Amino acid sequence: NDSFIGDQVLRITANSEEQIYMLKDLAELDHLQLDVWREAVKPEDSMDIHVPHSSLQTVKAFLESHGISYSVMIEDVQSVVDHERAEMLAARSTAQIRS
Amino acid sequence: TNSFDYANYHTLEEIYNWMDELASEYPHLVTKEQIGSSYEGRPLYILKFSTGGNNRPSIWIDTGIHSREWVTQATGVWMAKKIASDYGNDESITSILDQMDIFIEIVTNPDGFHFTHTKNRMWRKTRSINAGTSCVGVDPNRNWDAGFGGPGASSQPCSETYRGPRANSEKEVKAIVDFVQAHGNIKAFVSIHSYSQLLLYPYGYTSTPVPDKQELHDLAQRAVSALSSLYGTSYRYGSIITTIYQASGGTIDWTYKQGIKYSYTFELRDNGRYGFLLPANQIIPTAQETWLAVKVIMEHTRDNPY
Repeated sequence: NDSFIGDQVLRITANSEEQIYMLKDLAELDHLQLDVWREAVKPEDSMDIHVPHSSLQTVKAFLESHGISYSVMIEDVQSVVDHERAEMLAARSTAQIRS
Repeated sequence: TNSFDYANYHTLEEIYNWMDELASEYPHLVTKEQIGSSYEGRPLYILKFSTGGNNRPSIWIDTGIHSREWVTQATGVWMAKKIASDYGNDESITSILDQMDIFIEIVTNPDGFHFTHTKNRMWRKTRSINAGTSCVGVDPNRNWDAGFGGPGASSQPCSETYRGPRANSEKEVKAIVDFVQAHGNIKAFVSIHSYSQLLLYPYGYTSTPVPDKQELHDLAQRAVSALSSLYGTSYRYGSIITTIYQASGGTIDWTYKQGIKYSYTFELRDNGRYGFLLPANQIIPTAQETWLAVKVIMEHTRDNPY
């Protein structure tokens, strides 16, 4: 029952090798608790990082100050998880009715 | 199993029950076997599809070694049903199963999978306790004895790519190692992950090309082409290290080192909209397109004995 309220997944596109290294260093900062969902190996590859709500401001400020472009891939992770859970419950009750 | 809802995600218990039903529905084709138990004591089950013979050349498929990649377990369920129902009806699958056995491990990391359903939907690793730290779990796709401990895996237990204290330290990994070695006649090994739409072959731990690179590359191209033909899903393919990143201790590097030439790993849909939270309505399209690629690999394995 971990909560992901306000967590986002950012899709980040580095435009140089140097920016990729900066992102890797950022991802290794334990206190930010970032979870790399998809890594980038070369410029123009996109990198997806799950960012806890508490680290969002820091991460976005870092990206903007270094001119690294990003977009929000998942606006609120918890809302997607809630939706998924509701779908599963609904499917299960339909199956029970059917049986 | 016809009434099972393949278009939705299911818990471990539901999947294990479904396995029993599949085995009882196809008693002359499907058996459920236990190859070990997980760190927390859950059984590690595989489905064996066999039409007879002793220790035939075989194809291995596993899904969901990273527990949060739910579309992979769901794809495994769909594919297992497809194999069972196609035997005797589809010429290609019938011909494969008349010569070879197929093994599928649908929930390769059951502790992690249970944890994603009950505590943390985003859990990736096993649930083994690491001495000296509160951080739990090992990345089972960094725990194999192939470049173990090298770059592309972490020595930090809190990392999502923690390699573990030693190769095969994870019971979930060791069970497959023991099975593959005891069997001795596995000819293709397909390990399925998500997401990012890739089909990869060894190596991940070194940039040295594999000796069979050209054949593996050409086969990957054909498999991806078949996959894309259904819904136009775009895939990239190549070796792990050149296509995504350096990763040591990975599954298919180990299987290739064991002499299993046709060693591949998939990264299924999507391409960056939902990640590990791919909506359930995409399970069947994902499974259908993946099946086409897996079938190409299986047919090639059947037609090119070694």
